[in-house]
Amino acid sequence: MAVSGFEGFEKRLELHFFGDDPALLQMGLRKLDFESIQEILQAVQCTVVSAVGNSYFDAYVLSE
Amino acid sequence: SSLFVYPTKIIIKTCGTTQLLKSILPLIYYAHHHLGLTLCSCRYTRGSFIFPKSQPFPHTSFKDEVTYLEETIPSNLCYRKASIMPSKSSSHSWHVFTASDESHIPYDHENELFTMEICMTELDPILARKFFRRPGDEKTGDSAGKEMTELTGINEINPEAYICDFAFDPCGYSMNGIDGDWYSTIHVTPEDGYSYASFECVGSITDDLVHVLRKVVQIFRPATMSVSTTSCGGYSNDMWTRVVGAVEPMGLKCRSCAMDQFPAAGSVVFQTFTARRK
Repeated sequence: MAVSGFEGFEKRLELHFFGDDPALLQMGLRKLDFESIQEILQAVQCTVVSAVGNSYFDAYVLSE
Repeated sequence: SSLFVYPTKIIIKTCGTTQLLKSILPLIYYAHHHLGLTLCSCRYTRGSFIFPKSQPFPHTSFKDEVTYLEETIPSNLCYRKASIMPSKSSSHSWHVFTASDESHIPYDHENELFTMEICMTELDPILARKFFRRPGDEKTGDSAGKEMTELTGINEINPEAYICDFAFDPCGYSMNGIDGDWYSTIHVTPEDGYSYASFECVGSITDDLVHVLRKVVQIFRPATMSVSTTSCGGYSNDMWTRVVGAVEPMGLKCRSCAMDQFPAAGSVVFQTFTARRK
């Protein structure tokens, strides 16, 4: 059996959404609470280890 | 691994044996039920796994991934395409799936943007060693990450970016850079035998692509590298020549170049390079 190490090659998913409410779209997906993000990440088997954001977007470093 | 959340866009990039595609359903659910947002486009990309047999379903093969995507995304995303973009080596292919609804037309300014995904293997072992923690360094993942960012020169790729970095124990590194509404990200697995690093950024065709590419090559000195660029504005020809012009003087030779068009998602250029010393 071949020796298996850690798989470096990533899988990348990009999703775009639209909505009708302009007020909602200002923050949009950024309004998702941290618990919801954690639940989504649970499906992927990742957790948040570090986070940062600015006025445009939020960026999370994940485990794995 | 990294996650980027914009008001109407989410990007998740994960390595290892993560089941990334399983995030689609909960994401669609939360976006719709909590925020009233509807999915209008989906793009899934990856290289060729080093250990494909270790991947769990639905990542067991690209065919399985595409079947899962087809069955999971809503039917309004009707413009769909799946493609494996080849290189000269059967172990280095670029896998792309896109799906869009008819409303997803890129904004004018988006036409000048590109996403660049770089995958590197067989890193220079001396440079890769910088991504190992020192035993008993008594640092946190954040502080050890910051040290690696500076020690390796990663902070010089885009000096304007604010960097959020993390060093894993005993080795490995991830960082996200934020510069206005543009992100960049790096992930490193430095272990000899299966060393790997990736760099990804979004940029404008007017950016200094040469500086970015050369800096990335300098930091990792990979024996094998692939560069995939996705753009909407019809700059594919310009992009691939600029990438070659930036990378070849750094001792890497372009071995293959493939291009493909994806409905409502733009064009993808996939180039592979190997070190001249090989």
